[in-house]
Amino acid sequence: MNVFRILGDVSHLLAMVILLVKIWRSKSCAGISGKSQILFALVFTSRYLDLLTNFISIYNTVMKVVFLLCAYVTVYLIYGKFRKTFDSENDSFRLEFLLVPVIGLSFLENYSFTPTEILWTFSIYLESVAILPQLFMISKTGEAETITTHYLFFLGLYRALYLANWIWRYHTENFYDQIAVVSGVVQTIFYCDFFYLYITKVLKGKKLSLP
Amino acid sequence: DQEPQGHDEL
Repeated sequence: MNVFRILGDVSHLLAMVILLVKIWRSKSCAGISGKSQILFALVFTSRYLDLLTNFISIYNTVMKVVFLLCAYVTVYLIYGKFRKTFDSENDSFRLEFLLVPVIGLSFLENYSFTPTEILWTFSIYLESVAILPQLFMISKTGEAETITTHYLFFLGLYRALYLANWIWRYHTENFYDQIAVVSGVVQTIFYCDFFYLYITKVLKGKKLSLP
Repeated sequence: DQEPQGHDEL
């Protein structure tokens, strides 16, 4: 465990908490892509199947449970409790355009052709594109609530910190997880234009609105 | 390419 990974996990948890607080306090999921949240719940479900079989550490187990809870509670709030505020018209990204290539690739490029390994690979590939429906929705509506941009900032930051963690682990323990690293780079690249808007606009107190 | 089985990251 290193500082980049801890900061990454904290940033990831913070993002999920910010989103839950936003939905709960505003009693609305306006501007939030329910499809992205479904994909994140799918990512954690397919990645954390070893929760009961492969004990790594208390930290690992607790965080996996917390992440799963946050993901499913968020999906419940969007499609259940506050479904009347859900903007399904603008949440129109076709999930099959993501799921089909991701499933295909996880069968083609994986470390071993076993069910748990293919599901883990699927979760890694899926996570790298899971934010696209949300970014697509923002580009369609042309703006995002400030708290939503904070959610996206910490969500993008988490995987960027994981890239630093992989560089650190490569140099200190010669650890190299190619599938996770390549997917993590792709995932972080998707956030670049958002990061630019976040830093040049939101941090200057302006509202995030796309030209 | 063989990689660590039992992934230890979240």
